[in-house]
Amino acid sequence: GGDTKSFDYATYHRLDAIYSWMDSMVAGHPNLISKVQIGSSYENRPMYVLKFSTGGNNRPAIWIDAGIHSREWISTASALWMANKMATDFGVDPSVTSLLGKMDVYLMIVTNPDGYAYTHTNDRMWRKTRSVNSGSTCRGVDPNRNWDAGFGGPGASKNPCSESYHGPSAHSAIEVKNIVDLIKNHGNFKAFISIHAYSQLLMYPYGYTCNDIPHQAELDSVGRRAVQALSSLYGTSYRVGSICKIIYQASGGSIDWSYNNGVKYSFAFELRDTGRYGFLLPANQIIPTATETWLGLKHIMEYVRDHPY
Amino acid sequence: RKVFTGDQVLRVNAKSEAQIQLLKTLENGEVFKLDFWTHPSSSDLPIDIHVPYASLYAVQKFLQDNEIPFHVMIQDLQELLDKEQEDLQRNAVK
Repeated sequence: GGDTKSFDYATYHRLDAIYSWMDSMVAGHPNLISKVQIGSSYENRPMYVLKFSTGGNNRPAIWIDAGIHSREWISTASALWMANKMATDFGVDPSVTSLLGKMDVYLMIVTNPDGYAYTHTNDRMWRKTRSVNSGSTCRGVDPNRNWDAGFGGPGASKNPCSESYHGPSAHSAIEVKNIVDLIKNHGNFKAFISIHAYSQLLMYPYGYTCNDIPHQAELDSVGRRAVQALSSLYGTSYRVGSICKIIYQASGGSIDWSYNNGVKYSFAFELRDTGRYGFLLPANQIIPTATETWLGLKHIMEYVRDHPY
Repeated sequence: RKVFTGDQVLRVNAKSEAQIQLLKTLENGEVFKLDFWTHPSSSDLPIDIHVPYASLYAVQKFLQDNEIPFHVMIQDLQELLDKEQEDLQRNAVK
């Protein structure tokens, strides 16, 4: 467990270092954290979730994923810091202690491991998975256009060479299917939060249509308060709204799928950008970004804890 | 390793729905091999476009001809990537 104390959270890390760090986290917090392999990626890399649990059977749970778009390094780097924060605050911060006393948290830090490895070795700007597309020289599926939620509709491309290629069918990307299977088999997820970068937004469904969701007012209110908490640290400004209304119509997204499958508290973060670096946020921004995001994320998790359904 | 020497990222601030529509046609085209880091949807949000060096002249001319305001956000993408790589290697050694 000592490794997690010396681990440098203020730099970006390669996949093997992150996977090694996960083992240290489990060793350092054996009664709280376990590493769950939910399947393998297209290129056969293991896909791990850190499960934070104080016991119980099939407790209500919160899903958090980061790095589904591999070039969004700040997303994964922030998730690393937040995992450590949640672990070290348990038993110290009454809010985190209470949360984990009632609910489990599943945190997926590298949701697209093939893409992440590829950004470190071949193409820093790679966004998609690395699957071969039949009949095309272009590889990869946009794993946030591949979910069974308005699949193949506006805001996704049928062109395998596009950065937003939706893939041949819903859940065709094994990375997506592994998560879908976990969520469905578990059956008791109450929140689904996806962490992206960049452009400073907190979004809720829908993306595939511009119609309001039935819980629009509640999710908008939760989102605005979460952003208030986030902004309280450094004044970082966020916009809050549905994907369709504050970015653009995008079909096949993860939080639309989770919402339509009964996970009411479905949100997506787009983390900080200084306005100058895009996906290349300097490493000295990692901890400030993670720290402010944690405040917003914690607000959502507290709300979910206090509003069972 | 793919290199991005001379590639720029342009930040575009569309002023009208008509300009948004023009940018959407640019996004849907494949000739310039553009990578939209943020997408044209409303004039409230800036649109960041990664433009390969080979397409820079044509894209900037397109924006100028249509009087769409923009500025260069990243002058040379490869320079930033090189710096990031140096930081990564330095931290790995540390």
